[in-house]
Amino acid sequence: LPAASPPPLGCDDPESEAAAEAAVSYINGHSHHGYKFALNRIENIRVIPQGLNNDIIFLELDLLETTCHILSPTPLENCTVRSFTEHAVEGDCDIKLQKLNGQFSVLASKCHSHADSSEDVTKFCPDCPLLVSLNNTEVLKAVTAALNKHNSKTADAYLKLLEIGRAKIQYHPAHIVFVEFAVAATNCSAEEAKANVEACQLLPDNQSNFGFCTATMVILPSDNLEVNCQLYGHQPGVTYSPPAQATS
Amino acid sequence: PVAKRAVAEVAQHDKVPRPVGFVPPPPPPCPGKIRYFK
Repeated sequence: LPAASPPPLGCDDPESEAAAEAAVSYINGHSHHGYKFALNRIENIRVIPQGLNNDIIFLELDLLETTCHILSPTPLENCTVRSFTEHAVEGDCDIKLQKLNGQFSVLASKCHSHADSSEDVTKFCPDCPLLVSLNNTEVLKAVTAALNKHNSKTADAYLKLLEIGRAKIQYHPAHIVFVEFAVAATNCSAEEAKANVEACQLLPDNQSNFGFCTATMVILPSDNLEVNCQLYGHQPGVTYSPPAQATS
Repeated sequence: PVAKRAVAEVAQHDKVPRPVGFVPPPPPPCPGKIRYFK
């Protein structure tokens, strides 16, 4: 008689959690844009035995956006998941893994991300700022002004914009634009850039200094701009793909 | 009164000890627990 097949894996079983951890690590490791994502829930798991110590695993995961940019060296476990009132972004992923002799490897993955409903956020927090399009005119103006302000104050390397990560606008009780963007150091000092900014080039990938800036631009009741940039420093092996070359 | 007796029965039922060897039904295998919020 054939041996009884093992009971199906539950979504909260340790083996499922280990597979999900490997999948999330793969997803974050292969993303070049936006933020790191953390596991919120294992939605489903299906295991298809292939032979001795060899399984194919299909996972469905629900992920949440963290505050760590994908270029940040901060380990995922130290990254903060964005709260609902920050207008959270969720990721839904389908992943196919192989577990061979206890080792997981990802064979395929497909993820879609979407922001929570604005109506739901407003219902819970009427005055909270809401996510807006990254090419919104006020957003672009805030990012440009913030980067100019930082570069005008620093004696260090001149920073160029890599990508805008997030943007929110609040209209009541004040009109405020909140932006977050990734930057990279150039081969110019901020002083040199004043003479000829076009000559300032991003450092080669293996020498790049990446960084991350947050800025708040108050439009009403009175103009005010605050910017805070943090440079991550040299990180071997971390590269940035311009959007035109990025893979999904 | 019917209503009063029904309430008393429910309360008594809650106090009945579980039989020896009682195993609570397992939680549904999926989806798993929510770590942050839904």
